[in-house]
Amino acid sequence: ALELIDVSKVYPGSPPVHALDHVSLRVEHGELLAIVGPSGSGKSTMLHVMGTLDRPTEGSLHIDGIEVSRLGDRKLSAVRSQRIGFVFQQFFLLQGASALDNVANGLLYSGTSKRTRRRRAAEQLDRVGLGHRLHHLPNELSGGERQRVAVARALVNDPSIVLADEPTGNLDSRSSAAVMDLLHTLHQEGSTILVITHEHAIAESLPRQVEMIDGRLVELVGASQ
Amino acid sequence: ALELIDVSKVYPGSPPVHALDHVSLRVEHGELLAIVGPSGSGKSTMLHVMGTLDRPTEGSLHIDGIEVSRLGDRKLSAVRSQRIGFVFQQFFLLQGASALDNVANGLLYSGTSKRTRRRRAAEQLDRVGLGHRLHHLPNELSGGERQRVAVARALVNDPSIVLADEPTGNLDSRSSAAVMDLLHTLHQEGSTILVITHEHAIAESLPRQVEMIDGRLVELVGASQ
Ligand SMILES: Nc1ncnc2c1ncn2[C@@H]1O[C@H](COP(=O)(O)OP(=O)(O)OP(=O)(O)O)[C@@H](O)[C@H]1O
Ligand SMILES: Nc1ncnc2c1ncn2[C@@H]1O[C@H](COP(=O)(O)OP(=O)(O)OP(=O)(O)O)[C@@H](O)[C@H]1O
Ligand SMILES: [Mg+2]
Ligand SMILES: [Mg+2]
Repeated sequence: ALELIDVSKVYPGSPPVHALDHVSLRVEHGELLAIVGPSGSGKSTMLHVMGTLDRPTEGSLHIDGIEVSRLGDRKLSAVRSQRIGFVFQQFFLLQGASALDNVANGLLYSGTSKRTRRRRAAEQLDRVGLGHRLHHLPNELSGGERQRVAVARALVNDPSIVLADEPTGNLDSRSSAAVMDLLHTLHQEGSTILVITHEHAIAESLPRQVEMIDGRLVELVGASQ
Repeated sequence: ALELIDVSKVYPGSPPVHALDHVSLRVEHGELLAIVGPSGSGKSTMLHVMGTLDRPTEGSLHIDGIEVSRLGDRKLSAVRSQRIGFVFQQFFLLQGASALDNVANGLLYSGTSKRTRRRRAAEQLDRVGLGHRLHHLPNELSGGERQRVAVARALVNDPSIVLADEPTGNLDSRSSAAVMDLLHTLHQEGSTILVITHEHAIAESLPRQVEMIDGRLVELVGASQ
């Protein structure tokens, strides 16, 4: 299970910003859930804390019973690279590397040869409709193409936990469906999947939905008891 | 009128990419139209050419009868800063400047004092729901907040032509409505507005819609004859 226990995140300022306000969330293995809520409500902040990319001001994060928020950076980094695939709201692609190499980099710690990494990267890019753009650099791609490269890179290592921040924000319906198919497939293979989305249709298609409002979490639908 | 006449844009490569393929589009003063189409179909490329930010490989752009594609860079830059407000798909905010100063910079060539620029910037940010984030830097803002700063900056100088590339891509329904209200208000005041959007509801709410498919333009609804 992935669990936030009474997590708060406060940024200094006048007034201080309570980006997360006593958030508790337990996600069992293999769950698929949507995180919705207004712009600025704390969704990305919560996802970053759950993905060990940010530390809370108070409270703790547990992954399979280990209190991750107390681990040192090196152990933390091992947990993260082995298990968590993160799709960023801002993509963060390597500007000097092709789409193929950006995705192949997602396999650098998988112990496979460069040839294998590139083959798997090509398959993944094909699954999001980018088989014809493998050798383009990020600045030679459209907004939605870059987004799909970011999705492909996050998922190429079959992570057991997928944290996706607005993975279809710049996509038309067809590319959006391709991305959701990829997430559903991983889910059927046993991955735990959290998707931040502002698209109602996507949120409502998932078995569980939680909402962030002003840094606080509200369960909407589908929480197990 | 804003007019593309038989415009093509080809990027070298193997094979070459025909991002725009013999596109002709005439937009009269005061029109409000949506540009839709699949990811990678040429929407942003077309908008960049219309906004004089990119030159076509073939064909021409005319603004009020002047063949803009033949002007030198200095004249081009004058046309652009006086009349065109561009909302970028990737935001491009100044990282070291607050939301307030990013938007105030949109008024640098308007001949007003710094105090006036900052006052008008604050009003604009308030209209997109960011009155409480004026002094935050871009890296202290959420994805949707950054998007709204980019919208506010593009519109603060009351441009007569607004070219908006996915202005609501990262926004929840409430912020999305605030942005569309701002565009509708400018339209009622006489501006010409083009909006690239992948959201059906938004596209269908506008009086005219065109679609890009593989670099070619198709009129869907509402073109004047
Ligand atoms: N510098 C470049 N070199 C080669 N191809 C390019 C270059 N820039 C863009 N392209 C290609 O041109 C096509 C059109 O790009 P454009 O950004 O206009 O698409 P778009 O319709 O805005 O897509 P999206 O909805 O994903 O934002 C894309 O397929 C893209 O890969
Ligand atoms: N470094 C920071 N300093 C101060 N405030 C911050 C900082 N980073 C984020 N915030 C604020 O924290 C709040 C939550 O941000 P977060 O990115 O989690 O929102 P979000 O729900 O993902 O929004 P969106 O839907 O727009 O992406 C925002 O109001 C933002 O302005
Ligand atoms: Mg966010
Ligand atoms: Mg685009």
